[in-house]
Amino acid sequence: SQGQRDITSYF
Amino acid sequence: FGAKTNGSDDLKAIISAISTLVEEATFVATAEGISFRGMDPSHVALIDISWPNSAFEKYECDSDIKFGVRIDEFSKLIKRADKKDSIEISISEQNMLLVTVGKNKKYKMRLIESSATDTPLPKIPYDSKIMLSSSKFDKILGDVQVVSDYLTIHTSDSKGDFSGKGDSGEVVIDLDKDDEDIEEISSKEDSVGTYSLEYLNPVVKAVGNTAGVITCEFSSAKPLRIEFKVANIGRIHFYLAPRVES
Repeated sequence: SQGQRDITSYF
Repeated sequence: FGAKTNGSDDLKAIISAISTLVEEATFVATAEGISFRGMDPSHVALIDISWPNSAFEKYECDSDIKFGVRIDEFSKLIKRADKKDSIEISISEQNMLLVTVGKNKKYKMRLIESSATDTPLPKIPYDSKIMLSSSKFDKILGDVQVVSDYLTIHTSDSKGDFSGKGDSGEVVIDLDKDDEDIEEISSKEDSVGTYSLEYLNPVVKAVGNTAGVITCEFSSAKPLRIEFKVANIGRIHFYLAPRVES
């Protein structure tokens, strides 16, 4: 299954 | 501070793009222009807008200011403008936003306390790039949406495809480099990324009409960055976090 990543984890 | 647009399309596109992510927006005005940066409440997407002073018919800003608005309230006022109407904004001493639409409609709108903190930008290398017309991209999103809630982008050298998969079936759309709607496909490394149409569709619909060519940049399982080139606006960057196998 797929999970949505959080954009803040790329800051 | 005072800024007057040339026509209303650009401001409509900006407000419409922001409205897909947040209910309240804080703008920053400096001598260089107006900017906005914000994320949706679940921190999946981020919009970064920079609107240079040169894009305005008139622009002045003696000292940096922040002003916060409720986007739905601001949007309602802006929509009262015809395409050719200029929109002039300034801030009154009573801390109201003065919005003059066209020659004779003078609105005052309450400002909200701005709670904005400085949002950084994702720091990521981009391996792949696809440049295409926004109308083509909008069509492709529609093509994928009929079978999937997610768009997968795949590039290999100078080839690329968009695909989607759902309960009812799947679709693959190969990109044809001879298509005049496709300007560039390039990749330093083969890349594949999957992104939610729930976030992509509204922003492409919001800015698509005013943007000519858009640039999609991404790397495998990393955020997607879309640059909308709007004639008069410096830049609208839309960042979207990927969906990854978990």
